Amino acid sequence: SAAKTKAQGIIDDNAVAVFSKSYCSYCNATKTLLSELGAKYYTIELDQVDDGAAIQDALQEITSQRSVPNIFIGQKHIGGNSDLQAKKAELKNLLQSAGAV
Amino acid sequence: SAAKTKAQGIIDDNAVAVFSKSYCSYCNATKTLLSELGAKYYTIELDQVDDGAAIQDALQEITSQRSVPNIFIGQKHIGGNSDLQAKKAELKNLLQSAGAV
Ligand SMILES: N[C@@H](CCC(=O)N[C@@H](CS)C(=O)NCC(=O)O)C(=O)O
Ligand SMILES: N[C@@H](CCC(=O)N[C@@H](CS)C(=O)NCC(=O)O)C(=O)O
Ligand code: FES
Repeated sequence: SAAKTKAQGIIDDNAVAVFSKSYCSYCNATKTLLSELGAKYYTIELDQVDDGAAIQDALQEITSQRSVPNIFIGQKHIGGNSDLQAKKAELKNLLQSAGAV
Repeated sequence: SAAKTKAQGIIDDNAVAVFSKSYCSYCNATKTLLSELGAKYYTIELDQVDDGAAIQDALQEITSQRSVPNIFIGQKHIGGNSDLQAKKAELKNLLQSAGAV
């Protein structure tokens, strides 16, 4: 689908991609952690784009995860906010390998 | 307004009241903490009722807070999830005084 092509493009074109919703504190926590580590990341606010729900459905097909935040580092699916927070020890290395820092 | 009367009623009629949204992880964290302490609490999912936005506006008038979760214990405004988590040490006592445990 167009949404799936768009989602995959975002994943492929960015060292770090965060599929987010602007009002969501879990998404904010994810962005804060990445910013604290100096990481550059691409984020799309799915509540603010017309194809947001379609992109969420596409992500479910790609990752089996429909929730936000949906996080990719170096095209690798990390998961959600809890998954990212759990990886804090290795996160700097992951980001360096992906060229995000 | 009708929404303000409804919101105030929920606050007044319950030892613990949580104004919530069903898809929100911060709201889930609040409910989990209360449940872990054995507290009985009333929750309304503002995304699942027709007057949800109106209730959120009413809560902003009552508490200056429009975000969810919006938490009351013994008719006292606690705040959001972060505020509740920060009160963990005294929370059991607060709940006992309110008759929620
Ligand atoms: N354990 C997950 C929880 C993810 C989650 O439940 N996200 C919520 C928002 S906080 C969600 O996507 N709800 C459904 C939706 O917004 O479509 C994480 O840490 O990211
Ligand atoms: N620091 C606050 C954050 C509250 C917050 O930003 N809540 C979000 C959902 S996680 C919200 O209400 N967004 C606007 C809305 O849903 O109307 C807390 O700990 O509760
Ligand atoms: S919507 Fe509240 S934490 Fe995501």
